[in-house]
Amino acid sequence: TPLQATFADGKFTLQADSGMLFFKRSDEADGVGFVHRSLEGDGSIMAKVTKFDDFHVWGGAGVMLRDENKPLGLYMCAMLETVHVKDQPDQHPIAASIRMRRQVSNEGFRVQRPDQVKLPVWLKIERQGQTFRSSYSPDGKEWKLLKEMEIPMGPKISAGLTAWNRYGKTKFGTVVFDDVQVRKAP
Amino acid sequence: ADPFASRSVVAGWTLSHFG
Repeated sequence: TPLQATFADGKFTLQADSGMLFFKRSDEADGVGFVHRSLEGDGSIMAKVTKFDDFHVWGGAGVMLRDENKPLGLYMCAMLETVHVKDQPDQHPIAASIRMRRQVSNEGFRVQRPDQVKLPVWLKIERQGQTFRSSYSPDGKEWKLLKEMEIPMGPKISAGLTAWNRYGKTKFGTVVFDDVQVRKAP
Repeated sequence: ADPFASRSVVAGWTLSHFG
């Protein structure tokens, strides 16, 4: 199973052993699992990530707003990834970044320079009309914008959590999301 | 069981696989 998910004590634990959320070519299907609920109209998803262990440099995890739960659905994902530092090959710091698919027929997009972060870190995506804003925070109060982008999603979408670990053949990548909040705008 | 089938994680939350 590419993704396993459990819920206990108010926390979601996701274990990913394969999959890949594509970003370079948006006509390639994602191979990911998604733990989701519905969100109609404007709103947001926010979660506090307290654990991000054993993810390969091509692995990642985060919160996602997604138009359709099928391989080529439009999405924005505010995520953590393990990055490779050129001068420090043994160091694999965690960074906050995004991936998204704006159109099935076009090139995808990602933040070119992800920001290095330390756990815990809060991730958030807000939707207002067709505008999607991904942010992260070290304390749940002060937010730093990762990306704001227009994505033509329908009125009823899914909000949730995802994780993937493309080359994690020997180990699961484990991520814990605490205090997950999906809110519909008033 | 089909590992790609959707299943409930906790009330209101569903795990789906696609791709």
